Amino acid sequence: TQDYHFGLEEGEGISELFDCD
Amino acid sequence: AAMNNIQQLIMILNSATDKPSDTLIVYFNNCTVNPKDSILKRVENLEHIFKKKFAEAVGPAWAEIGSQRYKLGVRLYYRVMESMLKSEEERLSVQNFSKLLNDNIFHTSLLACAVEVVMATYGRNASQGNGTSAETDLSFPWILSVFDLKAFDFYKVIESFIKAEPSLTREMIKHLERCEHRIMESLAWQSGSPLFDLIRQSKEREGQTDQSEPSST
Repeated sequence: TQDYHFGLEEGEGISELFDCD
Repeated sequence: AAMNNIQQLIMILNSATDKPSDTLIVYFNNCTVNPKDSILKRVENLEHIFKKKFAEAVGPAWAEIGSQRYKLGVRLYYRVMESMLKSEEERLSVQNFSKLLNDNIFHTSLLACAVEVVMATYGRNASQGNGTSAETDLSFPWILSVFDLKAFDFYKVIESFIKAEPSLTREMIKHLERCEHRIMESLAWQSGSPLFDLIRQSKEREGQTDQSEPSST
């Protein structure tokens, strides 16, 4: 994963992306 | 490189199961609404659809190959789901993921991503080298049309998928990254994308409604 750009911030994950927070 | 990817995938999925693990069942049981039956039914329904579309794309003689690839995708789907839930539990300190696990789009996106990894691992053309004239490109975004999935929704699972499966090869991570770029640059902006509604809602929240401008503009 060295070249992959991780865009999610510290407090973000799959739950937030599907409005489940 | 291709053989290495295949061997790595087989190694990852050797110990994975075709059904939810005991750990996953515990997460399902912790939900306000147990999603187990709907998850199993969706996997079964999408298998029929995938086999049909695969056979249509490359010929009925290859239907069984399609079935095998789908089943590998299902194993990867359950494995990554479990890993994601463990991470979320640690991050959020919750055990009830009822809303997420009852979200049809989440599951369809996650399963599509898993099947896409399998398809990319084995190469884009199932009928490569057998002399048929109608070779069909089964690489991304073919899977979106098979599962009737919006690119915008598929995008949501990619980064979490990569985080949840550290055994993915560099080539597979690169492939998923290319999918992300393609969605961001083009596919998410196609007509019918959920993105336009979200932009409109965002503008309405900020009090910037503009009735005269079409959303696509």
